[in-house]
Amino acid sequence: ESSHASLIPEEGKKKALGNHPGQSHELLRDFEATLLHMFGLQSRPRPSRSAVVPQYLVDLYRLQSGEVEEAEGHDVSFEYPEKSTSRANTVRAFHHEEHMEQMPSDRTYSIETPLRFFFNLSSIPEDELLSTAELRLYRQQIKELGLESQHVGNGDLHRINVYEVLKPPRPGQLITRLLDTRLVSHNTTSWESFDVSPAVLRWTHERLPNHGLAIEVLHLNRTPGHQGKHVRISRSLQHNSEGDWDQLRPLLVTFGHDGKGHPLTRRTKR
Amino acid sequence: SPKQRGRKRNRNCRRHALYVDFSDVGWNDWIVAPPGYQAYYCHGDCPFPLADHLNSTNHAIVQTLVNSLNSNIPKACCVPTELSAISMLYLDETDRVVLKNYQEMVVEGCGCR
Repeated sequence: ESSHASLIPEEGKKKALGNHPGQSHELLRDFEATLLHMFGLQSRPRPSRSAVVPQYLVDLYRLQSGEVEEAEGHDVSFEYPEKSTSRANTVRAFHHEEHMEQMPSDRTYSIETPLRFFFNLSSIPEDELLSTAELRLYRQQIKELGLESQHVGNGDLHRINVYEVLKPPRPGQLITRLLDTRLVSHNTTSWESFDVSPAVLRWTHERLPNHGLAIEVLHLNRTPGHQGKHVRISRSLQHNSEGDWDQLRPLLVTFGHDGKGHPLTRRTKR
Repeated sequence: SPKQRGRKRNRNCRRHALYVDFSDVGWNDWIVAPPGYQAYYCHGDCPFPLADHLNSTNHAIVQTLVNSLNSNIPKACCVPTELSAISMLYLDETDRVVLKNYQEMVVEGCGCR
């Protein structure tokens, strides 16, 4: 059990006990603290089986480490965020707390009512200075069938609004301020990135209460069959693809610097 | 074929390969990528007179000179003089995924200091 709680392998511990029988425990404790400090951890991580590694961070790692070039990485579906990473040496990913997800009450509910999402950012160390934060939303192409496919124009468009929730929500009442908005066409599948830096900086730097973000998706043509089907913000949106929710659910990504060393400048492949 | 004799192996301070496999140190459960990395290490003699390429400090040059006169004073040490960073993708204590750039993880050059 102790080996799972420590960053020092058992073999190393035994060696230390042999070399410094009197003071090995103290030395090992100090060395453990040095290792944890080096990695910026409080304790040894013990990932649960349910831990999910977002593909975005894997792709970011692969681009950053020079493992793939943007042009050759066909599966990498985004541009390397040079601007965000130029001042950051740490990128953190957060999924929202689903148990705190608040659906609007039945009385006020419509598919276009903003949904509130709470991201617990308390694991960001105090000494980490955030520069930017983005909310990434997955949107899935709606394949037109029949006569509707003839229409081109506003009928294809969805507006996505991202808000900061300013006060603790009450039933049917959400006090918000708009952070970012975008008009998207529902004929493509892609990730959409929204700048939520102002809200995240308020929660972290200014230590103001975090009441979450609200996401509103408006289908401009109000085609009933398309309502709530384009942007993936809810687990139950696509009944036939529950399994991919872990990878397609909203993702909050923070870019920060802990004051140690250089930013995440990209390496080119050797 | 005859053994090569008379050719003295170069034992001077230089960089050697050292691949750190995260599964060997038991960190593979929380480090997602890379699985390991080439860290290198520095090893070798810092003999008198120190060669230019050993990237020595003035202090190391003087210490080596004194060592040549008095062996009670040790030679200069072969240590990393240039290091570089690597990126690591890992799960932290709260199961959240972090991509972080860690400084001074890879030896780029060794010297006598």
